[in-house]
Amino acid sequence: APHIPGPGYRELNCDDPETEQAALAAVDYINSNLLRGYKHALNQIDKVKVWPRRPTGEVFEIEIDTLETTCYALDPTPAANCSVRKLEQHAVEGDCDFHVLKQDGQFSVLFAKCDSSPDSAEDVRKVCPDCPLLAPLNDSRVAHAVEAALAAFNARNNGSYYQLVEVARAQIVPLPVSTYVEFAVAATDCVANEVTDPANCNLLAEKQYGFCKSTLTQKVAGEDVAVTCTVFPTQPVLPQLLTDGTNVPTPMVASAGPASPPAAAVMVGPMV
Amino acid sequence: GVGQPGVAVPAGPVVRPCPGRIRHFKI
Repeated sequence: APHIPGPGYRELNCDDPETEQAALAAVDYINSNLLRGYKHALNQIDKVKVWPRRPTGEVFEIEIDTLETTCYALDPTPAANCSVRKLEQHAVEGDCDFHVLKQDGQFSVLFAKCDSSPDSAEDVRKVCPDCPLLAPLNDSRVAHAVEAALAAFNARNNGSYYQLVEVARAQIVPLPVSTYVEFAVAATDCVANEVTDPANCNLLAEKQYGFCKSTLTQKVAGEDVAVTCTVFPTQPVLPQLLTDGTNVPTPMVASAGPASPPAAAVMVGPMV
Repeated sequence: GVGQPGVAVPAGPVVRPCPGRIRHFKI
C-alpha cells in the first residue's frame, strides 16, 4: 500500500459535529449495556483520532469524560432525560476509551473501556460544607439501612417478594443522624406476605426490576424507615450477553446482567 | 501586528482542537 505521509490518521476538532456524533453513539452504547450502577451523560471529549479502515469506513479512536446521572442503569427512562448528578450530591465521573466505526454514515462501537470514580471529598466540601459524602457500600450502617428498607417495602407489598440486586449508592447523613441508600431489587416467585425463607425464592424468568430510595433515621426510641420504590416493567427473557471476545465495556460497576429494557416501556408508578 | 515584508505572520489564534467543551461541570 502506498505510504501515507504523516501520522496515518486525521485529526478532528473535539467539538466537531462528527466527533460529537461518534461520542454520543459511544455513550448510548454504554448506557444500553450498563448492567448495574447509573446511566452516564457525555461531559467532555478529550481526544480523537480518525483512522482509515480498509476496505471502507473510518475508526474514531476517542477518549471522553462522562458524568453519572441519577437514573439507575435498568431504568427505562431515556438517558437524555436523566439529570446529571450535582456536585453537592457527590458526583461521579467516568473516563472512557472507545473505538467507534463510522461506515455508510452509521456509527457502531467496536471497543469500549470505562472506569468511574467519585469526586473528591474536598471538592464536595468546597461547594457544600455540610453535604453528606458517599459512604462505603460495605459500611454496617448501610447494610442495616438497606435491610430495614427492603423489609419495610416487602411488608407493605401484597405482590411478589422482592430481593436485593445491588446497593447502588449510600451516604451517612450527620444531621439528623441518618443513612440514605439507593438500591435495586428484583421480583421473585414468592409472595411477599407468605415468605418464610427468602433463600427459597427465585428471580422471575421475565425479570422485573425496581429501584428504591430510602432514609433510615435514628430516633430516641428506635429508628424510622422511609422507602420509595419504583418498579420497572418486566424485561423479556434476554439472550445471553455476547461473550465471544466481543469487547463489551468494562462495566463502570461490578457485574454484568441483561441490557436495559426498551426505552418506550411505560414505567409502573412508584410504590411507597 | 504589522508583519515585516517577507516575514511569516501567524494566521491568528490557533484553535486548540482538544479537549473539547465541558457540557456540565469538571470534577
